[in-house]
Amino acid sequence: FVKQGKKWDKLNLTWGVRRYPTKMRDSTGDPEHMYRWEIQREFRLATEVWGRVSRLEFTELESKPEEADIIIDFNTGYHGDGYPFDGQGRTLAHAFYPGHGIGGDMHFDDDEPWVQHQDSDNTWERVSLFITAAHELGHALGLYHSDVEGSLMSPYLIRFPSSFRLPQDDVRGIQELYGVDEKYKEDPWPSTSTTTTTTTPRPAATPRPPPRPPKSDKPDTCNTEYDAISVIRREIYIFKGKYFWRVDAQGNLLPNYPAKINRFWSKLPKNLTHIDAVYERMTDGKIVFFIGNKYYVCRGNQELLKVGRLKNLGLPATLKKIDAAFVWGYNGRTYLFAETMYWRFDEAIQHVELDYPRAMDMWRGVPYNIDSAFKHNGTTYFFQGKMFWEFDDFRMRVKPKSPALSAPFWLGCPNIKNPYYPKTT
Amino acid sequence: SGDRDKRDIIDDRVQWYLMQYGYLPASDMETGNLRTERQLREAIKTMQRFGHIPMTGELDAATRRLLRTPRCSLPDVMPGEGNDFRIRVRR
Repeated sequence: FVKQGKKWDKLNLTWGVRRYPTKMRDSTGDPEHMYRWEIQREFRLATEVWGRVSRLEFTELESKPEEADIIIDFNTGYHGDGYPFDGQGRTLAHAFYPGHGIGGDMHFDDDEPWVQHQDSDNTWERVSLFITAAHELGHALGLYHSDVEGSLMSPYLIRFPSSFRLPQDDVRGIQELYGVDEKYKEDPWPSTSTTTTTTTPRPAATPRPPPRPPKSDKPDTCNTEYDAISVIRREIYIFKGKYFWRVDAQGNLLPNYPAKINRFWSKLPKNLTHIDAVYERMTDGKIVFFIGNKYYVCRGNQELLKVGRLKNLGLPATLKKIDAAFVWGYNGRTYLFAETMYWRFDEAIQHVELDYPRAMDMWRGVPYNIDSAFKHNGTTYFFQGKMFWEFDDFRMRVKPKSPALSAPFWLGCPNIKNPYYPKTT
Repeated sequence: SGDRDKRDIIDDRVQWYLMQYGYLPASDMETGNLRTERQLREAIKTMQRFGHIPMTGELDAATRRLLRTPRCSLPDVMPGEGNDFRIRVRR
């Protein structure tokens, strides 16, 4: 087994099916299709596969799946992440490794002929939803693909008997991540060869922590995340909410900051609550801001030259915002990032290049859903939460000492270890 | 058959498949490095290892079947690991 590097920081996980297959027996009456409850049951059995051998516990959020840690969707074709589906056959499904937002979510190709495990032969004509779901759940829990023959985390679909037993390679992997369940050897294994529900009653999941108290308007310089960062006119500008900081070319935080963005860039929208990304164009030095699904091109801080929508740049019309934008020092090209994807942007034609988006995996070690990224003194930095990752452009991976706390490095704050952000591998 | 095998190896679709699942370093798509036939054969061998078929480095019948086998969308080799062909040796 191979651990991907991320794991959940809790043992009670919730899951829910947000988007069911378009063809279900409930509506079509076709015996080749599954009932809705059968689909839920296959997923429930998949959670039991991992829950029985580890300390993990799973609870279905049937009525509010969008609030679950692991949200399950059936999609077709391009569906907003870096892994478009390809119709029946070949790619079946994918999942995202543990994390916020899309982290932990599982996507299944709606075009596949999904069937209950007992009805499957695991060919492209009758694909076991249970086996595929259990495999994807392995990713959602932090396991990478394994090259051990017969393991569930093997990337290619293999046939398992109707009475499924989690192979030892996978058992060791999940137990190393989340510990061993005390009853591991005593419990019977879940059977998929019956149509009756075999759910074992589980204690209720630990309630979610109460929502954080509302933040004050002005961010705390030494304890905050950043919305966007860029070098503009040789100074570093760091944006958070309605405010920004400036760090001069010598690395000194300028006094009287954070200051309101609108006081400096008065032509940006008056009701501005934050900016998503910003970069200085290499070709003409103009500053490009991204706010929601719009972009704003400014000359200096007094003149607004252009306002447009993201879709006018060739980005998907459904894209609500981008996470980061920067000019990469390696090739001088502009890159845009959103969730699990990124685009290369052609400044000459003001349009994203062909063959994009691509998956964020290309930037090895950089997490999904970054907050911001920028180039400084020839080095690329990525930010998420209160941490930043220094990137090695030549080896295409984050540098060994990453991630590190942002505030001490960029804003001269005391370097106090933050217990909420332990160093990850 | 040798000519056919070579043609298939440089076929964009095969290369795309190898990149898509992490057998060829995806970073090459950004940096534009060219690949050698040896690199492609090594990538095929890695794919064969994950598919549990003989590691011949050739696009043989078993490998062609593997290319059509249903699978997970996620890559098998972590980017930068396994087949890091970007390291060059200075003569």
